[in-house]
Amino acid sequence: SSAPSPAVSPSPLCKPRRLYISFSDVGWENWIIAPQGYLANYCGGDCPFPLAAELNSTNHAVLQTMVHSLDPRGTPQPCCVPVRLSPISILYYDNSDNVVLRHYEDMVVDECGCR
Amino acid sequence: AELSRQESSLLKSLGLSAKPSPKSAVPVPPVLWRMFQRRKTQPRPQEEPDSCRVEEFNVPGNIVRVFADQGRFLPEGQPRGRLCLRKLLFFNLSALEEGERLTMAQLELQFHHNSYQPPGPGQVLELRLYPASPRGPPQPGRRPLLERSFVRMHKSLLFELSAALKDGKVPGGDLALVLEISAGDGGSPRSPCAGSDALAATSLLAVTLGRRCRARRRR
Repeated sequence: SSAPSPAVSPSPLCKPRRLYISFSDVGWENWIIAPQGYLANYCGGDCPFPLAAELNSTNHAVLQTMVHSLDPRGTPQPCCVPVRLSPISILYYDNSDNVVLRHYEDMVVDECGCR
Repeated sequence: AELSRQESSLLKSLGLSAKPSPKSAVPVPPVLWRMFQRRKTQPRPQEEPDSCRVEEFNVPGNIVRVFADQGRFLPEGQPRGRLCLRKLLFFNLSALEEGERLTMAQLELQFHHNSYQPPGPGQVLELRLYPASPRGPPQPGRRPLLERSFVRMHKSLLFELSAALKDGKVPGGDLALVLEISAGDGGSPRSPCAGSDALAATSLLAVTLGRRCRARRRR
């Protein structure tokens, strides 16, 4: 579930957006012990010209926004993508009723950027 | 059909060949619960922690399992002498997925009660662990995988099996061992085996490196 539409209009710029993954919503609560869900988030928003410094962008992305502003149909805007992610751990039962603790990397979006 | 196709591709990306359907909700071993809580509460460092390393044991790995022992007590055989207890330890390791590499294995012996008796003469016990052979109890003179003297003072004792098992190249199927506990030297003649009968449960904690982590480490 993503965030309910906030009263103020959301910033159009590229940044992490709230996305909560609930394992019970997908019927996995009988084998996942913990967590029952977690904040995964996602990246959304524009990478317009001129690219602001806080948009964590590469020189190439700056160049691409310039070209896009001159020739919108020819070259697309850079993409708003995760640039820093973190892992989560999941405790679950396997098919032999053993309890398993497993670490999964790159499961939470911490930071987004224009690329 | 579309949903189940999506579900199976998500399960596959989580390293699972199918959705587990546990028969019974066994209690979560405290060691795993503590590790889970520690990761959940530790502040998110700027530098991403290596999720392909288990810091608690300082070994490479991203999957930690606790296997319950499914073996049974074996007759001590004659003459009983100083042998107090012989038990077949049987761990069903079929849950290990293809391509997982075992990086640590730790045997835990849990005793019924937490007794802090001063180590009297009868308390010193000797533990030997043999690979179980289909032909029954270990032949005399056979070299044990592990040999330790210990004083039964705590609720549980941990024994490292990693080195021993690496040679054994644990098959994906199962692991069978014979545990022998005998009275140590100097035990009191009256009750040489005092304390060995309090063995409540045995379990195997296994740390493995999943395929995805192994590929990443190679890169």
